[in-house]
Amino acid sequence: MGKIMAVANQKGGVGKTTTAINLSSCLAAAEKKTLIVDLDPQANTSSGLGCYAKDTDITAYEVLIGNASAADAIVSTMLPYLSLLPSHVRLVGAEVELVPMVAREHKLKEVLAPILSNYEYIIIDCPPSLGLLTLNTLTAADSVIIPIQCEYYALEGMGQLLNSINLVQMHLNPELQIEGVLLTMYDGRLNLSRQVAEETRKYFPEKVYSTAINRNVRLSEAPSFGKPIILYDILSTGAQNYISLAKEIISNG
Amino acid sequence: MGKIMAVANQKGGVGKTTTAINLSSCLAAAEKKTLIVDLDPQANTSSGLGCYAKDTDITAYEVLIGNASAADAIVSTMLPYLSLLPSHVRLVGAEVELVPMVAREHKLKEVLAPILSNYEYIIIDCPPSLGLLTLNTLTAADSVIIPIQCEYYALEGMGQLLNSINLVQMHLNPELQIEGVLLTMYDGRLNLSRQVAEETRKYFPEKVYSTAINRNVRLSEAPSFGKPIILYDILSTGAQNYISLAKEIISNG
Ligand SMILES: Nc1ncnc2c1ncn2[C@@H]1O[C@H](COP(=O)(O)OP(=O)(O)OP(=O)(O)O)[C@@H](O)[C@H]1O
Ligand SMILES: Nc1ncnc2c1ncn2[C@@H]1O[C@H](COP(=O)(O)OP(=O)(O)OP(=O)(O)O)[C@@H](O)[C@H]1O
Ligand SMILES: [Mg+2]
Ligand SMILES: [Mg+2]
Repeated sequence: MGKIMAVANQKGGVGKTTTAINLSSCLAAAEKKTLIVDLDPQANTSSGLGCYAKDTDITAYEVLIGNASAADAIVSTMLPYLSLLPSHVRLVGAEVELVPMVAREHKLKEVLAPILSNYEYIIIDCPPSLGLLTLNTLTAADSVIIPIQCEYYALEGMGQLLNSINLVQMHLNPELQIEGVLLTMYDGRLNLSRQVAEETRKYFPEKVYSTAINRNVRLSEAPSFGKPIILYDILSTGAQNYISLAKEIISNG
Repeated sequence: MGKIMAVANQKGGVGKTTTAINLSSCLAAAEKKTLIVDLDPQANTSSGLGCYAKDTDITAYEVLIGNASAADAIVSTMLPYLSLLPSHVRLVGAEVELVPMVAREHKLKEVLAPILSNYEYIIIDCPPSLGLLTLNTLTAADSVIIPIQCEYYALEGMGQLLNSINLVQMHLNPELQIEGVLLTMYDGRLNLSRQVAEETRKYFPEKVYSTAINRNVRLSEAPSFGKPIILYDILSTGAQNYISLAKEIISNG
């Protein structure tokens, strides 16, 4: 049965999409059948994999609102073991349309259930907020990966995120665990970076991955070619970092 | 009468807070009476100025929901001509509580009206979304400053933001203008950075400030000391960039 992992943090620009794309690509390269779900109306995960959904395509919006099944929306990617459930900007509407629905936080879990057994891993990219889209993801997920940018504001929002995770564990999904905390855009030459890394390891003892993702311009170039880092520049530090992260996650089980 | 400028972009981590804090500080240093409003539940603008609102303090949440006036919430900062209307994480609740209210998008405009004449500039920092908090800001604002990070995903979200601005102009605030587009985290050595800057200038002819904010580690260090860049390191490139931006904005009138 597929393990569902959310990639979430309401702080913007911390590397959620970059982690979702590149972790899932490395899992697929290790021949683990993987589905990546784009639950952000910005659709950066979709475009970062070269997929630009049109108005007539079936996307996360149609699946979540109940007009289509997940299987209808899922497309292949340039990696054999990686499939994508794409997003579109119209997903913004779902935040409002879900509000009056019964069991509105459970919609994603319901629509993923029929396809769960087709994958070993399901990775879900979240928008930078703690609204209904992120709540749906945390309710559907077995665990959550928290990317933390090695910058000052990074730890400020942790209380809010952990609070939301607690609320989900109490009322919506008691099984939800923290899969791990990932340091992103790490630069060992900067005091600030080292300080944030040290504080994060104190704040989350035993949860922070030994792999940190270094700041690496190749990671920010890859999406403009619609490719994950392992297809854009396998020799880059970014690719090496995400390969080692995938190894850690596979071995954690 | 105070000119109200929103700093908005739903893409996360593009430098909204950094721009709100440092632009308003430079305007204050030029002895323009300035109010900075933190309308993001992450409250990064507040903490970046050394203000950590407690549960008992009056913040943007109490003002927006109608339990207090703006004047009750406003506090001074270390700069004589700069005041702050702080935020707190409980502001998250406002997104939901505002939904059933009459004229819910006009709340911020209503609460700012009584204090408008006390300031020459009012700068409002937005969260990374296009929900009711950002709609309130765009409805209250005379103009909007759009920070664009010099990275690939930066231009992807522009259509969505311009669409929202159009909707606000049609239904909520016909006077709303684009004050300007600001390139942030610019690094002239990187192809990607130069490409995004070039594309942005094509996409927004005559709206892009000639001042670009360079990537500068001192900008990301300053908030950990609760200081704007001009008090943390006036000699840094970051300080020079924001001083020159303030000059451009003052001369644009
Ligand atoms: N390790 C890294 N090194 C260099 N650039 C990076 C790295 N990780 C991400 N980036 C770049 O930083 C920017 C922000 O990353 P990304 O979009 O993945 O963050 P996010 O958390 O998904 O943002 P949002 O909150 O808007 O969804 C992007 O332009 C991305 O290419
Ligand atoms: N020009 C710059 N050079 C270096 N670092 C910067 C620069 N501008 C901003 N930063 C850093 O980048 C990170 C993101 O910036 P900031 O928090 O201002 O973005 P934001 O758009 O307000 O994010 P959010 O979407 O979460 O509100 C912060 O850690 C900040 O210190
Ligand atoms: Mg993202
Ligand atoms: Mg911000």
